[in-house]
Amino acid sequence: TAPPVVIHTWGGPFTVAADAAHDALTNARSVLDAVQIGGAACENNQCDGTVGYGGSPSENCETTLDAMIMDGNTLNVGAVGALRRVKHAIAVARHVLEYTGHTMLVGDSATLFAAQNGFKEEDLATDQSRDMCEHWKRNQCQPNSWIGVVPDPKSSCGPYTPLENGASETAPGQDGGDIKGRGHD
Amino acid sequence: TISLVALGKDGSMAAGTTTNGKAYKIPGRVGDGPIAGSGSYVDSLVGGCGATGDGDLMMRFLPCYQAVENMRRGMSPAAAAEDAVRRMVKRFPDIQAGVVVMNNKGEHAAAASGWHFTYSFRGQGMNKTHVVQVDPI
Repeated sequence: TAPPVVIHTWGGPFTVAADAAHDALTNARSVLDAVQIGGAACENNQCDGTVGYGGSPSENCETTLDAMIMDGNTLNVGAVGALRRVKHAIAVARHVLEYTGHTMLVGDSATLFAAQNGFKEEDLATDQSRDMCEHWKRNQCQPNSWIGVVPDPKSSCGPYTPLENGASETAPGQDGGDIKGRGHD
Repeated sequence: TISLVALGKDGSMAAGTTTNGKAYKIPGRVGDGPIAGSGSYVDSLVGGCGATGDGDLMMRFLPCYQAVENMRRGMSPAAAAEDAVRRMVKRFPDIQAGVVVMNNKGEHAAAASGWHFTYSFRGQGMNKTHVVQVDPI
């Protein structure tokens, strides 16, 4: 495909990202701008519920965001992990890239960095994400990511405590098994 | 998760990922998305890559770093993507993963495991984004 080119994972609702990023490139924006603009388009459109605010709630019903952006010319990287209460994750990652010598900021400290850079703090939950979380709780907190704890995480909600005999034989990484139904990013 | 790679007319490249991660995660969990080499990776001298899937497993393999390095060693984007996915499948046969790869000439391909994956691309002269279906290996 002749440049400028944008490719990305997924189709369907995600194609807003390619359209936005390609439009940026054809309007003389940089490739970093294009990636940021494409990612932000998906964040704003909550692509498939797996990008941006109001999706993939944690056990505490909170939506947190992960993002990174990488410059292929300099190999400079900016990233945020478990970013709380800020919608524009890839833009915050861009700020990490542009204005720090670090690679990744996480959690509340990433939120503080974002606020110091002018990003608005707001609740990332939506009615839909709250409903998802409440349904999950009513379904005995299934699926979840706990292993080797009591009560049995395959049938009960927490709080959990470790089994006296240590990690369960089903721990991912031991035999490669039991990963079906664990969900994905 | 969305992971993107952009190639400019001047040959410059960038990549990025943004995601809200896995549903019902234990608070504090961070997946593969923001990990360089896992969620995405790019070197303008070679090409770039974006990935999605079971982040708790994928971040152990740095599939995008692997795919770009595969291209650096001469593989096509298709072979590079397939090799990166096969390395994960070898240890985790049921893994859900999708890897999309583009070299610095604009040639692109993808590979997947555990699901029918899709990826999108739009280049010079295209009036809309095209979506490509990818069967699992």
